[in-house]
Amino acid sequence: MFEAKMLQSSVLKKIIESLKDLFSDANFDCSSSGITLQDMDSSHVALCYLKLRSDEEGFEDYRCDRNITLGVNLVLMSKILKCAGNDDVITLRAEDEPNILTFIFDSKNGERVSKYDIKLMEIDSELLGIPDTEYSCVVKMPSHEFQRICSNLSQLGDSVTVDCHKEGVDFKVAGEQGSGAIKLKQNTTVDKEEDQVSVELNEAVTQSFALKFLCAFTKATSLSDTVSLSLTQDTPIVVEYPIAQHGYLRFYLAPKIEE
Amino acid sequence: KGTQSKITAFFPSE
Repeated sequence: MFEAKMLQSSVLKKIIESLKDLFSDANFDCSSSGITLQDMDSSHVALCYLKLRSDEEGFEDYRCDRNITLGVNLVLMSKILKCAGNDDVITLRAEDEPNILTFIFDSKNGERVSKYDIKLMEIDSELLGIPDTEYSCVVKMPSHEFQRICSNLSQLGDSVTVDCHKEGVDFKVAGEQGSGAIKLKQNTTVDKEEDQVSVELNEAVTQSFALKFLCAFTKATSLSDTVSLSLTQDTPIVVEYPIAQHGYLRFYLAPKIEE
Repeated sequence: KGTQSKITAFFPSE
């Protein structure tokens, strides 16, 4: 038996909303330590990795007697989650050899209980081994700032060049009709930690990425006040949104390589 | 600018 009771249905809603356009079908791997999801987009350029730890406070109850994989169409799941109120407590439930995933939404006042079942799918997805490496540069910034940068620069071109150096980070776009550049200076003196821009630099990195994917990743902005970008030359960028009281959602994007 | 690489080129299949 698998049963996970999440105190905030809005968290799961936001996760699925941020994933469903790039990653339509995905396997939720459930174990006693929590729920993970790894999926590639159809062009095999981007990868998402979600981790929700069972021992974090976001779960009121968590039980997973044996490891199970729940193959779910995320577009359908998003439709089901739209039936839940933002403050509802949400319970996910499945048997040990499941064909069905059950969603139970309990309203805060206890007056309404909704139950939805969806059929599970057999999804043959390739799991990749993501190496645990140290990155040359880690930039932490307000998540809405990153969203704005991606959105602004995507008006002018398809790819952004991210240039991390010791003063800060530059985002540049050069399109056929014009070009743009946004410089972010390191700023760790502002009061609120979530408003800070910090750059941990071991080595300078200059790398180009497709804006289409970065813009898609920023659909996760409402999950977290901050986002971190981890870069190493000629390797995928990691865009990580911490999820309070649960874990994190990471996106990996393969770089554009100069010919 | 540049050629789009695949994520599978960086992370091994498990």
